[in-house]
Amino acid sequence: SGKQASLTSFFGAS
Amino acid sequence: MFEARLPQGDLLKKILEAVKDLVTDANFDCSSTGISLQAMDSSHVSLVSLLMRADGFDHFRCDRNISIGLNLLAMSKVVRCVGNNDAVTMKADDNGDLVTLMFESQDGSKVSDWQLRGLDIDSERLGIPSTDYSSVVTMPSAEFARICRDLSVIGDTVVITTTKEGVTFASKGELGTGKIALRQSAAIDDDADSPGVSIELQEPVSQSFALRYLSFFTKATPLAPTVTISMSNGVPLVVEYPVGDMGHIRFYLAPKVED
Repeated sequence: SGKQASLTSFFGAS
Repeated sequence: MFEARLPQGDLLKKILEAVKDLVTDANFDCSSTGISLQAMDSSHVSLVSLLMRADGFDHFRCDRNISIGLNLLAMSKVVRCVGNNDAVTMKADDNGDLVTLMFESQDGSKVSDWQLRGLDIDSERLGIPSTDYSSVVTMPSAEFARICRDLSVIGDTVVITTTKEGVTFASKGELGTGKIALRQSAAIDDDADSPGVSIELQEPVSQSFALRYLSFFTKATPLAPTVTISMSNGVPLVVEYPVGDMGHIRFYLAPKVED
């Protein structure tokens, strides 16, 4: 049922 | 020095209950504007972001910005001792090595003092882009918690779909499938305890999320009668609960994508 994406691929380090 | 007194100590108790299973250690970043916390779970799939503005405290003093690192499980055990009508005062020295939590009963007849060792936590802060979400669903927080619980019986993933008509939550697994549809509805007599379901829709959204994480987020249900779920296709969703009228707790969750 789909592969879990990582949050860090959406939000970069500030 | 840092010192902040929160008249509604039970808010802190509810916040800790909401985050302690998701995040082990976290920094409370204190500045003159208030307290914020940002932390990811260990698998970097979800993120919790807490804001408590200084004006929500009846006393707030922060001479210089400090990060107070704490083990949230230890803190939640201490904060569980807060009586529902107690005030809580948090204090820390300038380097955040030692944190004092003081609970006072409403009539002043009981005062308890707790000290927790501050931790040196090296956490990177993520830049969360500000986004206009395609669909924003506001619904009773207890209903959202119940849907996550009920669908977990069937599968580990929920597909959340918004349309003009309403929002559906669907799951499938080896046992079968389940689907729960909510239509937009008005609040009952504007009663905050019986909020309705509302959807602000720029564009329909259909996206898959892990129920395990959404269920973690619903531990924040006692904080507020309503929850807001903001979504756009292809980006993390945000589940937001207000913290009194002083801030919010937001949970971000990366979607599940096609293999």
